[in-house]
Amino acid sequence: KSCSILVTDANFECNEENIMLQAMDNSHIALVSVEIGAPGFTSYRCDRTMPLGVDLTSLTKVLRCAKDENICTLKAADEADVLNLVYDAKSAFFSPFFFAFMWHGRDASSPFPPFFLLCSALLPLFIHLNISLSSQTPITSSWPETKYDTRVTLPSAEFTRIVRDLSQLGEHVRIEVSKEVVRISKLKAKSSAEDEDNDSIPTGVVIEMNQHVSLTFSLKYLVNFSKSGSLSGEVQLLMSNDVPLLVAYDFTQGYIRCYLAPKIGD
Amino acid sequence: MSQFNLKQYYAEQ
Repeated sequence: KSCSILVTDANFECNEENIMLQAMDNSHIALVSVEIGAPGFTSYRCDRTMPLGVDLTSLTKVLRCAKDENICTLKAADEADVLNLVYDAKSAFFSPFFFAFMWHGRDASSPFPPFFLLCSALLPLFIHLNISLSSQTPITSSWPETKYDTRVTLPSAEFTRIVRDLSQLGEHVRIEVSKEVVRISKLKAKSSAEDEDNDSIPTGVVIEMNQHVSLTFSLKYLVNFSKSGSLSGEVQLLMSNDVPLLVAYDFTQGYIRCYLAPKIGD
Repeated sequence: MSQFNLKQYYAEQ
């Protein structure tokens, strides 16, 4: 869901060890990289390395049908052109989705026809949804390992709050890191002469730095990145001057890393 | 301000 805000379609590269996704947005400003290791799944099997080209907008719509307690199984057969999603309801209760289906058009004076009786028995167990797989060209180009001058670790909820609040006030933000202070300043759209500083030193911030860094970014993208905040309690901002910002959310069996090109010039 | 281009940057790397 976080990725679908940035990119509309992408390839999930599946192998025995993990599922990975890398995709760049159409404007070439942001790049997202996701990895979920096999141990992160209740069960995982990949008989053959294969890319699953998925329309993320459609996938997000389908995922909205799931409730938090649903177990989602993703399956793609060899040579298949669909990704099959199965939601297995853990509870015995019907989800609202089932209700909508079962009660639609029912004549209250007549008993359920056999078809609906069959559905009532099966639907609580599974919903099957298919998504067509596209043959999108995978992004195979990788970038060099970057040595960053600074790393700031802070609670992801604080980062989400800061960028969301600042996005109400301006389009861009300047992030400056010195030895003891991280300053996240709103920039006015037309002039940076009257920057309005925002208190940006929440509890639990760790700063590691070799060199003072000052970079300017589009807030819109940072807000989109921050949607991944629910995946991890902490977020890391890795920066060097004149190098893309890396916003990293690591979780137990994987990560989502977002790269953002800085603004250049004053 | 102009915008840094990621695709170009990584291509040059």
